[in-house]
Amino acid sequence: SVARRAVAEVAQHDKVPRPVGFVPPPPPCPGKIRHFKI
Amino acid sequence: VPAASPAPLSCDDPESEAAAEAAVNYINGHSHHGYKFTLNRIENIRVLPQGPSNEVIFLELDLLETICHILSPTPLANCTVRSFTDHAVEGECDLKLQKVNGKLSVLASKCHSKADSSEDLLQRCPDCPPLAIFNDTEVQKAVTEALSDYNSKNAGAYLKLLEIGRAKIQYHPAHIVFVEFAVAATNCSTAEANVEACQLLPDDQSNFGFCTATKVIRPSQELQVNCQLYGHQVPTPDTSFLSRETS
Repeated sequence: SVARRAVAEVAQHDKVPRPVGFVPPPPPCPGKIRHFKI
Repeated sequence: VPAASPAPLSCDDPESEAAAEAAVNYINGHSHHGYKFTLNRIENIRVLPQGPSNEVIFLELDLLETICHILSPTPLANCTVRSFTDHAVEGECDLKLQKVNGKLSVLASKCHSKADSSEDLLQRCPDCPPLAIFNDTEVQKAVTEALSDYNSKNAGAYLKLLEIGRAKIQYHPAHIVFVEFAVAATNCSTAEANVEACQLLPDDQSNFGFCTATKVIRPSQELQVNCQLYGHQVPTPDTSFLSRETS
């Protein structure tokens, strides 16, 4: 239980805090529409 | 530690665009009927490394029909995309390409095209006439009359029908048939009487063209025909020539 708690704590601290205004990158696909979508 | 696999390509990466451009050129270069298509969207791309400087690329593309017939020498970049009010047609293609030392080649392709739904067209543009079917009798009559009218009024080579590209029929407020068709010059002049014996010119002299015609049926009877001959184009291995097929 100690190990689990320790891991839990480490995992908690490991979570990288996201900077304010973080915008996730656009999904790789599908790409942009060049004309119009039917 | 095995080398990390390369990050997956984004559909808008330059490499993806280059592969899509090669694919669209291949599609238009191997098409024998209808109109040129242009890229509208890269739906998906998957790259499978095959070894040093050797990759297999799977592409899924969304294309849109342009107003240029497939025989037109107009560069694709100058071909206007058919607007949705003109009843747009989209193409979907799955292709397998290979990239060896940076050089792209198409290994396989599978495409199909479909017109925008009539409901969608009607919803966006209630007065826009939808596409008609090729064997509609009014379409067939309009094409026959338009080509005969053009041959009777123009000197030079007698033109024969290669294929009907598209047609639309409007019923209100006037009854009008709009047709577009591809033509080819024959070995006769329009002055000759026995045009049935006319033959399409061989590939090394071929001269294709494209005509648009508007036939007003009601309230008046009017026919307007406009044909543009492309002049002789040197056949290339990829250039689709319809001279062997006439429809």
